[in-house]
Amino acid sequence: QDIMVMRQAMGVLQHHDAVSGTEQQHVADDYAERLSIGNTATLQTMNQLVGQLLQKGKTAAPEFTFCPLLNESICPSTNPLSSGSSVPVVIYNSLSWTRYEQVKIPIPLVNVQVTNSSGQVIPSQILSYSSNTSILVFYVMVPPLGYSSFVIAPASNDDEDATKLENKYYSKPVK
Amino acid sequence: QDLIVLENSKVIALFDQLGNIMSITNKTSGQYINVTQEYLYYLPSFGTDETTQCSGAYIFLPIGTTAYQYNNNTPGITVSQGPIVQTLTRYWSDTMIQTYLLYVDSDHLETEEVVGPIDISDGIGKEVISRFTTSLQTDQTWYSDSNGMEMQKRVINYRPSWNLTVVQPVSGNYVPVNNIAFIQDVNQQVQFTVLTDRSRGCASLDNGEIEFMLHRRTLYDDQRGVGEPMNESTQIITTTKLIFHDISTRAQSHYRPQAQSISNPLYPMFTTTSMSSTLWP
Repeated sequence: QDIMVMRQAMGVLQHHDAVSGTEQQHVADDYAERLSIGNTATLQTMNQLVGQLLQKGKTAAPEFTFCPLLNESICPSTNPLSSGSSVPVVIYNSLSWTRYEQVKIPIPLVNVQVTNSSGQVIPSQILSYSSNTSILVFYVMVPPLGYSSFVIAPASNDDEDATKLENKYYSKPVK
Repeated sequence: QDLIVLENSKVIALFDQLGNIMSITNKTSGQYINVTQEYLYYLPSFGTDETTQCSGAYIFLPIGTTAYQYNNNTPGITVSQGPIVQTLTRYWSDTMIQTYLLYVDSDHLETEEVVGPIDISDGIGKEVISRFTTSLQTDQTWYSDSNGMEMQKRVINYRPSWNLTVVQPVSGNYVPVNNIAFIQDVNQQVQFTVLTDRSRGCASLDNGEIEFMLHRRTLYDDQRGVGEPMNESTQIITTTKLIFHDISTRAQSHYRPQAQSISNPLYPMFTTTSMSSTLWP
């Protein structure tokens, strides 16, 4: 029921002017607002779902945040890194086959390390587009219609340099 | 005076000193393709003596067939090498940035483009395209998907079901592409495939070429029902994947999952923890 608002917005956006982009600007703004409201409801549902999947015993389910505009340069969800906190990231694969792909996540600092669900530090790389924009890139393997989890943590200079790790983690493409 | 090379185990992409792409080599097959890429723009029609038809939301109607250079200044070039991705960034201005990315073991080159807001100080607007010119002999034919699933054969100035009278040689040949478009050289049995992250228009107006509409900003209503100009003031950030490969069943079946991956990206969700990185998992 929670995601009905998104289904309704998607229904409205089947209208021909939304598909072709021949609506007036104020109508485009209305479509965008409907999608945004639907998107927020859907993210809240994902938050509850993944939180319950990660709930252990009687502990409270963790709260999740999202960066739906990851092609932009700032993701508030990774800001805790700059105050020394670790940021676990759970990655969802909506397709029905195992995917082995790179993910790009904006981060507020340039010295981090990424740990996979086995506790191993995996190779990662920082792309710096400007002095205040850094994008963390690393490869993930995610099962069909499933999740993989990683932890991004601030790294000190003494930590193992992920960029010097062997290429073993990305030397096996998924068939 | 050196050339710039992005190379992994499957692809070699060669660039000149200004970051213009020159060739893509498929290391698996050993074949290579000469390719150039340009950002150009068409001038949207604002009516002539013969017709009051303007270019707008419904009607793509450029003035003439000439596409003009969108960037006349020399871009700043940045190249970075890393264990996961190599990048080449071309910066013209805050409204036009292109980054080529080649990931480790990837069989395709990726290009990320930041376009807009489009300058309208000329009072006319622009319809900005990205045009690839290759060494392939394409026999006036190209392919694009009509609905995200089925590839359609497109032939310039031709329709399979009626005798076409060409009125507008540019827009009359523009067709939709949802995810996939490609050109083929049947004699060499090679193919240049372009995967898009959104629906666009595309056309192959000359041998070996394929061009894509990137961003449109027109300042006149086209009188077809919208009732206002399509004055798109936004900046777009778009990702395109370029694959050069042989024509084979295996290759044809390979880019479909890649196109699906673009339109269904991996989705990250974030939380915080005070646990150590080894304990939280």
